Amino acid sequence: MNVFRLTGDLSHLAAIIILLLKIWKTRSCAGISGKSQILFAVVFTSRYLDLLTSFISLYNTSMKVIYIGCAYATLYFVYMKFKATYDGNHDTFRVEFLLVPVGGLSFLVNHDFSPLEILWTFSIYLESVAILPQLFMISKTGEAETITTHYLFFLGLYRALYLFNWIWRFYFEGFFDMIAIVAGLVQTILYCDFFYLYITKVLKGKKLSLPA
Amino acid sequence: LNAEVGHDEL
Repeated sequence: MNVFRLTGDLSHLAAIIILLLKIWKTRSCAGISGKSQILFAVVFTSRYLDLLTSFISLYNTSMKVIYIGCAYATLYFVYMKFKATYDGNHDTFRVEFLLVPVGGLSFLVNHDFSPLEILWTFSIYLESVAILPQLFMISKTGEAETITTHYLFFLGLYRALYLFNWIWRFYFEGFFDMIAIVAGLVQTILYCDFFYLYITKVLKGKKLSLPA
Repeated sequence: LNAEVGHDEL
């Protein structure tokens, strides 16, 4: 464990909690892409099946349980409890355009052709593009609630911090996982446009609105 | 790359 990985995990946890609180407090999931939330639930489910097979640490197990729990709680909020506030008309990204290539690639490029490892690889590739429906929805509506931009900021920051974690682990432990690193780079690059808008607008107190 | 036993990262 190193400081980048710990702050990365905490940033990820903060993002997940911010989203749940935003929906719970405003009793609305306006501006939230249910499709991205489905993809995140699939990412956690396919990645954390090793909860059933191996124990790494109490921290590892508890964080996985929290992530999975919050992911499904978010789905419950978006598609059941606060379904009336879900903006399906703007959440139209074709997720099959993500699932098929990612599914195919996880069979072609992986560390080991075993079910758990292919599912792990699938979850890594899927996570790198899972935010696209959310970013697409913001570009369609042309704006995002400020609390939603904070959610996206911490979500993007977490994988950026993981990139530093992998530099740290390569230097100090000689550990590196090319699949996670390349996917993590793609994932972080997809946020660059949002990071620019967040830093130049939201942090200056303005609302995040895209040129319509 | 040797397939290390499981992945220790979240």
